[in-house]
Amino acid sequence: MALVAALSQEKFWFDKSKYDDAEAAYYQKSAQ
Amino acid sequence: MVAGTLYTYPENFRAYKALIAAKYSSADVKVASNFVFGETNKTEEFLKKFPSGKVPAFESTDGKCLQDSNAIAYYVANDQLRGKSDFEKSQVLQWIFFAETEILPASCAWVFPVLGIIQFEKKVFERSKEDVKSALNILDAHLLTRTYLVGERVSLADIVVACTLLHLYTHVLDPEFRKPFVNTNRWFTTVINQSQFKEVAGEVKFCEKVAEVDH
Amino acid sequence: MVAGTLYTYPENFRAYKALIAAKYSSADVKVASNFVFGETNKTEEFLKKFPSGKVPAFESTDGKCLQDSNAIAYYVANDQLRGKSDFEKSQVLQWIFFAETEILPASCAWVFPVLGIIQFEKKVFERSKEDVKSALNILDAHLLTRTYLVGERVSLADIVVACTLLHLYTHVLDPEFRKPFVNTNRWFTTVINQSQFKEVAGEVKFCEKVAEVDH
Repeated sequence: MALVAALSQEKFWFDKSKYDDAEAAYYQKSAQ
Repeated sequence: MVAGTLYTYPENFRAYKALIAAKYSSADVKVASNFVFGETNKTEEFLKKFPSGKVPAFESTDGKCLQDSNAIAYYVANDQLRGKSDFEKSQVLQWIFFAETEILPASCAWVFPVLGIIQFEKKVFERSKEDVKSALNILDAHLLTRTYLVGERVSLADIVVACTLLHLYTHVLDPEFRKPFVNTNRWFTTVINQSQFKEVAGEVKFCEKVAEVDH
Repeated sequence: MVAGTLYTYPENFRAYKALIAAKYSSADVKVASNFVFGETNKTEEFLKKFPSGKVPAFESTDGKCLQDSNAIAYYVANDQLRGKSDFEKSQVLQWIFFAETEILPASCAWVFPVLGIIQFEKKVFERSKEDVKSALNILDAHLLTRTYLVGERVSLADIVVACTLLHLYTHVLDPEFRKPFVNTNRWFTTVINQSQFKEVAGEVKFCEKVAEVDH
């Protein structure tokens, strides 16, 4: 399937939520 | 009236955004026929116009070059799609960024392992389903009292968010999973059945049964 | 003239975008003083206005609510910052999405382990440096013949891309690493030294020596 081959060459931020959680925790700690 | 060539591989949901926007605005956007993904976008000539080598990429007939699917869709759209007032324009942008930063990462993390595009990682996979649920819930609450995402007519917000949801609705949102999101399903079905959307993306087949992840 | 309240935690580069844009447009944007990140943004009242619970979030004095840092910056900006023509507006969007999709992921993957915000993973860490290099190279080539990213004056493109580069320039781009990117360094230094930028982000201290990763 050409689409799968094309998509596999693209870059996506798969683990963005991991970074979002870590950033929120870091700034929540400094805020509190 | 904007006219030009869009470089992309077939069935690219990102390219759909500009092609659908052009149907509404009557911009004359043609998909390059001689484009081979992985080759054309690596040539010197292409990289000179489009330094990141990414698609979709757009070149207008008067030589203006743009990359990024949302920027291209914005350029070939019209004021109706972009939003009338400054606030509406900002709301359209808000939903476009919602699609890019809240829906797309979760969609890829869920759909790509199912399609065998990336390695299955249980933790990331399970988390992506939660993220998809919360994104669909936000849409569902917003669409309880609204037909479209911004104002009373279709805008780039509807086009971009619906295009970004295509992989989810066709590959992994089976009837069971999507059942609670009544307003989002209603909105999505309306958007994909607009003639401008259908001419570009064709008939959207809703997922009946999620394919097993290829471990 | 737009006026309203911005909800954010201190030193949030995402909030800087709107605050700097407001300095150029003279919009009256005040940072909420009684906001405690992790508490206020979890209250019923906040979530009713801002369903995702994320910051920055903006409420205008006439009750308009917006989320997403770029949408807020767009709303409090002026036409000069947004881009004059449709093409300029699209170019501004192109660079804003470049910041969100090319710079931010790489910046987080490189800076967060150094700050101890996230677990160090060698492969991801090394890959992020390559991604930062390619993003800086694209900027550098573009800025060889240009003072600003779009047109001949500061726009939202410069503000958003510069704010997104702040973590990199202050925490990990030591003199050795940043040396080759002459045009980008020139542009970045110009943007952060505009009074509107300085009033919000203060004096930007360039990284002298990268802190050891806290394994």
